[in-house]
Amino acid sequence: LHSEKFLDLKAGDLMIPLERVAHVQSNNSLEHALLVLTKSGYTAVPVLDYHDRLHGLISTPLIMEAILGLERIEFEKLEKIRVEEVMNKKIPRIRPDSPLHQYLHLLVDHPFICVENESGFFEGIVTRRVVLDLLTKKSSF
Amino acid sequence: LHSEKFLDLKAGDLMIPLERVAHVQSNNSLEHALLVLTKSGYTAVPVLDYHDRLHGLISTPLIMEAILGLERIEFEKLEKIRVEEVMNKKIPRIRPDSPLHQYLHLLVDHPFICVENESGFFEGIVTRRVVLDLLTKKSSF
Ligand SMILES: Nc1ncnc2c1ncn2[C@@H]1O[C@@H]2COP(=O)(O)O[C@H]3[C@@H](O)[C@H](n4cnc5c(N)ncnc54)O[C@@H]3COP(=O)(O)O[C@H]2[C@H]1O
Ligand SMILES: Nc1ncnc2c1ncn2[C@@H]1O[C@@H]2COP(=O)(O)O[C@H]3[C@@H](O)[C@H](n4cnc5c(N)ncnc54)O[C@@H]3COP(=O)(O)O[C@H]2[C@H]1O
Repeated sequence: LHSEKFLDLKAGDLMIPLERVAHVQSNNSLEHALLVLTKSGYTAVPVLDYHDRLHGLISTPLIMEAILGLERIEFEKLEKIRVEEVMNKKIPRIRPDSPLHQYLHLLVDHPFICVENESGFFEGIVTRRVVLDLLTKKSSF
Repeated sequence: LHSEKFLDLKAGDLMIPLERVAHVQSNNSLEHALLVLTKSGYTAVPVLDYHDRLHGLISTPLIMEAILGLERIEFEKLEKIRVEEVMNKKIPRIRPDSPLHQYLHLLVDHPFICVENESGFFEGIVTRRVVLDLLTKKSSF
C-alpha cells in the first residue's frame, strides 16, 4: 500500500499554491473580508500583508461573532472593524519540506494548514480534501 | 495496522448523534439560521423538519450568496427568506451500518455526511475530523 510514501509526502507537493489561494489583507474591513468570503464561497481564508507574510486567518464565524449584539446581528459595524482586530493569529504553520506524518495530526483540528518558507513568506495551503483524496485512492484495492 | 478494521468501521459508531448536532428547521428564516450558525460556531448544519427527517444543509456561504446584491450585502432580506428556499437539498446520505470504505470518498467533497436510518429519520453526522483522528492514531507507529 506504499504507506511509507503516503506519509512522506511533502507539504510543498500537496499544497494549493499562493496564486490560487483566496485571501485578505490584515488592514481590510470586515465588510471587505465578508465580500471576499461570499464571492469565493470559502468559510475561512488566510490573512496576509502586502509582502505575502502570513498574519492569521479570518472566517465567517469570527466575523459574525464580532458583530453579534444583544438583540440582533449589527451589520453596520462591518465597515468599522478591521480584519486584524478579529482574525485568529494562533495558527500552525508548516514548511514546504515538512512530511505528512509530521502535520497530519494538525488536520484533525484545522481544515487547512498554511505553508510558510524559511524566509517567513506564505507559499500555500494544505487542505483536508487533498489528504482525504490521497487516502481514498490509496485504500481502494 | 488493522487497515481492514479501520475501513470496516460503521457510520453509526463514528457519527455525532442527533442530540449533539446543531441544526435548523426548513421553515426557519435565514436570520434565525444565521444566528444558530453564529452561536454554534459551525459554518454549515443539517436542515430537519419537526419529525427529524433530513431535508438538506444550510451554510453561511449559501445564506450570504442569497442576500448579495449588486452594491452591497442586503442584510434586511434575511428575515424575509426561509431556509428551505436556499438550502442545499442534494446531499449524500449513508446508513448507520454503512462501512467507512463505502463512504470515505464522500468526505473528499463533503466536510460531514448525514446518517439516515431505513425509516428515513436523521440519526447523526460523520465528520472529517473523526476520520482524520482515527487515521492519525492508526499511522503513528
Ligand atoms: N469552490 C469550491 N469548489 C469545490 N469544493 C469546495 C469549494 N468550496 C468549498 N468546497 C468544499 O467544501 C469544503 C469546506 O470548505 P471551507 O470553505 O469550509 O473550508 C476550506 C477553506 O477555508 C480553505 N480553502 C480551500 N481552498 C481554498 C482556496 N483556494 N483559497 C482559500 N482558502 C481555501 O480550506 C478549507 C478546507 O478546504 P477543503 O478543500 O478541504 O474542503 C472544502 C471542499 O471540500
Ligand atoms: N465548536 C468547535 N469545537 C472544536 N472544533 C471545531 C468547532 N467548530 C469547528 N471546529 C473545527 O473546525 C472544523 C470545521 O468546522 P465547520 O463548522 O466549518 O464544519 C463542520 C460543520 O459544518 C459540521 N459539524 C461538525 N460538528 C457539528 C455539530 N455538532 N453540529 C452540527 N454540525 C457540525 O461538520 C463540519 C466538519 O466538522 P469537523 O469536526 O470535521 O471540522 C471542524 C472542527 O475541526
